[in-house]
Amino acid sequence: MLEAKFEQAAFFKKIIDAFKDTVHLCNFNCSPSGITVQAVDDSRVLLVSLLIGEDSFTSYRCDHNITLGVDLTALAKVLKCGNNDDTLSLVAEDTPESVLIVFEDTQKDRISEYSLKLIDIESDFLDIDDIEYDSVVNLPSSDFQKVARDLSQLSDSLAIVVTKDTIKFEANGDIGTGSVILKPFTDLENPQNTVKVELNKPVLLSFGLKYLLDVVKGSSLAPAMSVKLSEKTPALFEYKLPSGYLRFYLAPKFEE
Amino acid sequence: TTSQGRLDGFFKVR
Repeated sequence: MLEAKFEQAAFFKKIIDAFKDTVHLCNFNCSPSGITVQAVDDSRVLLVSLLIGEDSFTSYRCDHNITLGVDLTALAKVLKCGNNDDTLSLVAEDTPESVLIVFEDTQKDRISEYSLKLIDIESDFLDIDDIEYDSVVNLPSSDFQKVARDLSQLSDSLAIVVTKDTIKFEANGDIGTGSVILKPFTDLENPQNTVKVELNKPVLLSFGLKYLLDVVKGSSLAPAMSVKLSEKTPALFEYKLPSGYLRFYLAPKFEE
Repeated sequence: TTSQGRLDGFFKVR
């Protein structure tokens, strides 16, 4: 039996909104320690890895591992029916055919219940070993979102060049070129504004902006993010949750 | 020319 209650429906809505355009069908793996999702987009370029730890819930009970195969478009429709401030509970039997989604407005004593049909989803699981990254950049999520959106006007590729004291984003397209340079910066009062570079080796990698525009949808989940890069290796873009994370692994482009 | 890499080339499928 799964009974997982979020204090605010808005939190779960934001999580789903952050990756429902990347993958459409995915298994929510519920275990006693929380809920995880791993899913790859249809082109097998971008992988979503989500952990919602049990501390993300006001109450959480899951005695056995339970898999919920969910159509995210359908789930998003149901989530629209709840108000942001409602509590949201997910309830499912041990081998469920549907999941119950319950919204409660505690001030008005209003309870709304929706039952969402589950589907059998055959999915392979990609083993992501611990990757050693050549450079790790921490930066405000909104900065990265703006860079991706701005430079996507010029090109379908974004080059990221990290050296000891700069992070340079470059786009080169038919109408011209654009670049944005960020330098390390410490903001003690507002740590989320800090830009930090940890560097073992300088890196230069190129990514499809189409995919990066999906990645930056995670920005609403956390004010700061980290970008982990190694040559010829999928990059890791991470948004930390209060208990857990939303990670995107993106395969780079390469010169033939 | 640049090509888009795929995750399968990097991660093992289990």
